[in-house]
Amino acid sequence: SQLLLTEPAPLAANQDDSTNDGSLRTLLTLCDLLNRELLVLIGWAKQIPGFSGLSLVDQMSLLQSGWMEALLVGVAWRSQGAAGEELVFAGNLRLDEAQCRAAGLADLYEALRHLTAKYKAMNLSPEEAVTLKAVALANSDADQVDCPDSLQRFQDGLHEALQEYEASRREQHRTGRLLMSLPLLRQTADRAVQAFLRLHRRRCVPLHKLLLEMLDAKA
Amino acid sequence: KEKHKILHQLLQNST
Repeated sequence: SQLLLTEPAPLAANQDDSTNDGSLRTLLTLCDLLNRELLVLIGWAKQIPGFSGLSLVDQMSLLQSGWMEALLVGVAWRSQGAAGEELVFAGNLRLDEAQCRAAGLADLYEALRHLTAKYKAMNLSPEEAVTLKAVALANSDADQVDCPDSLQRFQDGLHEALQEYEASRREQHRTGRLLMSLPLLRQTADRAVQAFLRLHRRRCVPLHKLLLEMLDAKA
Repeated sequence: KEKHKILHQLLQNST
């Protein structure tokens, strides 16, 4: 219930109009959206039950390793119902394969469509989507953990919530199936991070400071 | 931590 209540309203993209180059415009718009999504994500994380009981160092570590996974749950969730094969980054930023390819994001497109198809086939509920997002953050396997016991409690609390929810729906296999989707989510997020790091290294687009900082933690 | 100062600041903000 708490996760449903604290789920932020979807952001809208601010269409960049500083260039006539369509692909560059797409990238600039996408990176601006991503940076604002990150700001919202950090505020959201603080409201997950148990997160604020972690040390500041562990809060930082989890966000630094799990931010892209958590954000991609949202993209895959929004893209489930999309007509055709679009990726819905925002209600007003829907990219098809050709647009992604032109922007140098063909790899990301393919990975995200795979993830979206998986969730669509599972017919993910809103409760499952918000819990999966929190689980992705809690389970992000940050390499240095300050207080493993608190982290374990945080993870157990989310796992228990998911189990209780599925038990209430008499779905005994759902929890396991959802957790089994985590490797694909991790893999997709890794490919997304690589795509944005590539854009940064090639200096294709100027990245906002927070996005850069979070990518830097992944480099 | 110095390298990740925006994240650090955002987490320390009360809201």
